[in-house]
Amino acid sequence: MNPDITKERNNATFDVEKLTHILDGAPEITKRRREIESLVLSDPDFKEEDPNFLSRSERYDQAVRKSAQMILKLREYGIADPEEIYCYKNIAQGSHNEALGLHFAMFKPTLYSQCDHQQSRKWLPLAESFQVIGTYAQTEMGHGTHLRGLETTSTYDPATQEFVLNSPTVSSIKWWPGGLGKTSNHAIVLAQLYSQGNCRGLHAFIVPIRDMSTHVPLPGIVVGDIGPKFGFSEVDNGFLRLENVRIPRENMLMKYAKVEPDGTYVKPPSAKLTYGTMVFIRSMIVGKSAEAVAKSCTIAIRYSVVRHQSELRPGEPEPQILDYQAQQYKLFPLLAMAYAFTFVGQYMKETYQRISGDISQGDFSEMPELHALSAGLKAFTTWAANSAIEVCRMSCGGHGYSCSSGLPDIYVEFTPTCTYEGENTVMMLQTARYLVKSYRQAKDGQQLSGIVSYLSEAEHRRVQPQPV
Amino acid sequence: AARPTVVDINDLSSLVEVYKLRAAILVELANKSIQQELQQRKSQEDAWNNSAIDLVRASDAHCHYVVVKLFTDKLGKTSDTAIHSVLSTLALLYALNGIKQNSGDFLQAGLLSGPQVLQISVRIKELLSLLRPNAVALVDAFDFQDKRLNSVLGRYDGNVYENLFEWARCSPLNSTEVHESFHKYLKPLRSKL
Repeated sequence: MNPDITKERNNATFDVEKLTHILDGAPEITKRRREIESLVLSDPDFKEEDPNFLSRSERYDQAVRKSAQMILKLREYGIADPEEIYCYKNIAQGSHNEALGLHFAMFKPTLYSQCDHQQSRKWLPLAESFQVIGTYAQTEMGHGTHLRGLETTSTYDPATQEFVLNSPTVSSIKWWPGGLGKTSNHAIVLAQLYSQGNCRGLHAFIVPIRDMSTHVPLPGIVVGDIGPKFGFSEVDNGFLRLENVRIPRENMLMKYAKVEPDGTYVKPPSAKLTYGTMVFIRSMIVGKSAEAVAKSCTIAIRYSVVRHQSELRPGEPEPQILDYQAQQYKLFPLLAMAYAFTFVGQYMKETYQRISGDISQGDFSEMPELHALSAGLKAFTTWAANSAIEVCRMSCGGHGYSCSSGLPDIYVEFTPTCTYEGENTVMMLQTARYLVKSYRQAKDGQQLSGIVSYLSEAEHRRVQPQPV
Repeated sequence: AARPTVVDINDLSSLVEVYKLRAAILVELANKSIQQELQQRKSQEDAWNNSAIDLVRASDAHCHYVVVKLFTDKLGKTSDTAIHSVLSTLALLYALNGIKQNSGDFLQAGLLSGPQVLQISVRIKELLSLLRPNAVALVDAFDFQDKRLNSVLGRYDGNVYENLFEWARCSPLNSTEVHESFHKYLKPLRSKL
C-alpha cells in the first residue's frame, strides 16, 4: 500500500463504510453488491485482454463473448433482480458498454411496457431466451431528437392485414441504434403509421431483420455497422434500410394504440406513452452522470495524493499535489457534484418507479412533470459531468491522457449521453415548455404542485441581500 | 409582498431559497421575452425560437435548484453526525460554487450583493481546506473495485508507478524488442541513402 494513501485514510473524520451504505441506499444493498462483485472478480472466465490493446473487431468479439457468458452466469447464480444484474454487469464490463446492451435496456423494457397481452405471450419468452435478440431503432440518419420528423413509414394493407415498412429516403435510414449492425435479429422500429390513407403518427413495430438460425439479413433488409466512433468500440451501432418489408398486423405494439383488421385506428390514451421508455432511460442517465463523475474524482483524487510535485515552501520536500489550493478547487467541487448527482439519481429512480406505478393504474397525471424533469436533469447532469471528466483528466497531467488512467475511456463512453436519448439543448427546451406553461397557470391563479410549485409563490418572495 | 428573506450564505436552506428564486425569476424573464416577441407581431413559434436562449437558461436554473434542493433534503435524512458534517460541507461547497459560477444571475436578480459574492469566494476556500483531510475517504466511499475503475492512477493501493510501467510493457507494440518495421522500412532506407 502506498504510504501517502495510507496516511490519507488515517485522516478520515467519518466512517467510510456508513457513507457507502448511504450511497448504495442501505447496508444490505452494499453487502449484496459486494457479494455479486466478488462472483465476477473470482471468476477465471472473466479474465480478459485489456481492450486498449485490441483492434475494434477483437473488442467487439470479446464483448459479445462476455455478454453471452454473463447471460449464462447470471442464470447459473440465479441473479434476476434488475438492480443486481446492473451491478453484476458494472463489475464485469468496467467502463465499457456491451454489445447486447440495448436488448436489455430498451428492447425488453419496451416489449414489457408496450405489448398487449397476446403479444407479450408470444414475444417475451423469445426475448428472454435470446431466440430473439433485439434493439430499438428510432433515430434516423437525418432525424433524431425531434421524433415527429422521423420519415420511416409503416403503411397498413387491409387486404393482407400486414404493415409495409419502408425507408423512403437516404436520410430516413435508421442510424446509430446499438446492437443493430451485427448482433440483433429483430428491431423495434419507430415509424409513422399510415392506415386508411391517414397518418397516425409515430408507433412501434417489431421487425425481423436477420434469419433466426443463419443470422443472414432477411429480404428487403439492408443492415450493418456504421463504422468506428469516438468510443463505444464494443458496440455495433448500426444502420438499417427497409425496402418495403412486410410484417403481420400483430407486430405493431398495441397495448395502447391499435389498428383493427380493417385498418380502423384506435388512439392511445396519452401521446406521451411512447415516451415511457425514454423517460426511464433519461432517469437512469442521471445515475450514470453521477457514476462517471464519481469514478473520475476517485482516480484524480487518489492520484493527487500519490503524486508529488514542485515546491510549496523553499527547502521542503515536494508536496502532494492535492495540497495546492488550485488542485483542490478543480477537484472538490466536482466531488461535491458527484454526491449531489448520486442523490438526484436516487430521487429520479424512486420517482420513476412511483409514477410508472401510477400509470399502470391508468393515472397519467404526473407523467408531464416526470417527462419534463427527466429531460432537464438528463441535460443538466450530463453537460456538467462531461466537463467534470475533462477537468479530472487534466488534473492528472500527462498520465491522465494515457489509456491506463481509465479517464479517456470514461470520457468517450460517457460523452454520447449529451446527444443521445434527446440532444441536451432540445431537452432543456422541452423542460422550458413545461416551466412556462406552469408559470402561466400560476399567473392565472392556479396553485401548482410538485417540483414547480415555487412558481406559484406570490410575487417571488424578494430576498434582501444581507449586509456583510 | 411577503417579508423579504435574508440570505445567510452559510445556511443551506437559505441557499435553496436563493436558487429557487433565481429559477423563478429566469422563468419569468423567459416568459417576458416570449410576450415581447408576440407584441412585435411574431408568431408563437417565432416568439418561442427567439427566446430559446432565455428558455434554456431558465431550465438550467430550474434543474440547478432541484439538484441543490435534493442534496439538502438528503442531509435531513442523514443521522450519523460525522457523515452529516462532511456531507454538509460538500453540499455547501456545491451550492456556493454554483452561485460563484453563475453570480451574474444572482446579482442581476438582486438576490445577492457584491460583497456577499466576495464573501462566498472566501468561504469556498475555507471549505476546500475543511474537505482536504477527508478527500480520499470520500472517494473510497464510492467503493469502486479496481477492476471496475479500470485505472492505474486510481488504484486503491496507490501503487501507481510500478503498475504504470507494468501496463506499458504489456502494450502489443512491446511484444518484440525490435518491431518488424525496422527491418521492413528503416534498414532498407539506410541502404538506399
